[in-house]
Amino acid sequence: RHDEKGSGFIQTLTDVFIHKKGSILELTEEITRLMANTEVMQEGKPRKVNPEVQSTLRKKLYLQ
Amino acid sequence: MESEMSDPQPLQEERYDMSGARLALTLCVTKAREGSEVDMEALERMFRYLKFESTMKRDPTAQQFLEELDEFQQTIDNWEEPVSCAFVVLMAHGEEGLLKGEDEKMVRLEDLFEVLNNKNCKALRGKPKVYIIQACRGEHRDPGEELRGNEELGGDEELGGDEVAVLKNNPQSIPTYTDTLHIYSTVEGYLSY
Repeated sequence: RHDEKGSGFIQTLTDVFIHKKGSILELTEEITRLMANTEVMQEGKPRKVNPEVQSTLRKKLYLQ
Repeated sequence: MESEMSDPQPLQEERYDMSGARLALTLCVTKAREGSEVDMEALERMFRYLKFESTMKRDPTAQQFLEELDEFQQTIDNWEEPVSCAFVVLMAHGEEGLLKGEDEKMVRLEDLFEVLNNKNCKALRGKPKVYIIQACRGEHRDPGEELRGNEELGGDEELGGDEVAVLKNNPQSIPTYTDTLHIYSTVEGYLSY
């Protein structure tokens, strides 16, 4: 986590859930896509981090 | 066999009814986790925007993770109006299947997930339960893999809101584990028929 900006995962997730429209699975795809396009530096080395979604939802879930 | 070759039919879209109450619980270990307060603020903003009744607890011990979830389950089951949906956010250090409480003891994620399942939380039976887990699941580090010319990532797109806390786009690499859908025939620990 960045001391002042927080974690890439939570910051991306909250931004997408607030600013994008779609079912929650579509939004999580968007979060994965955005995180795939970015990287974090750890001890001077670039690192990739991406979420994993496991779903047993039976219907579309829309939060907006 | 011709009928088996007929055109695929569009899926019938069914939505969860979201007209009832939305409840959220965030449990966050802030100890030795710099930046976690900023994450909690972002979550609070999101829950307010999405009209969730949000409860946030800082620095739970391993036992308190379970106790807070139990209390949340009782709150949901005793809620006066119908409940549509629950979010649970768990933020701590962790290992695969485990979270580390403020007391350095571990709690099993499986035990936490059990509290709100369809058997144990009647008000949420058949209703969506969303878990967001911000925790390590092991020690591996992913340096990414280089893309060839025709395996492009999406273009740069700015989000409408707050800046994310990661470096800007790097189109030369992609995480090792994307573009895969895991479909299991049954949930962990259960037989598949």
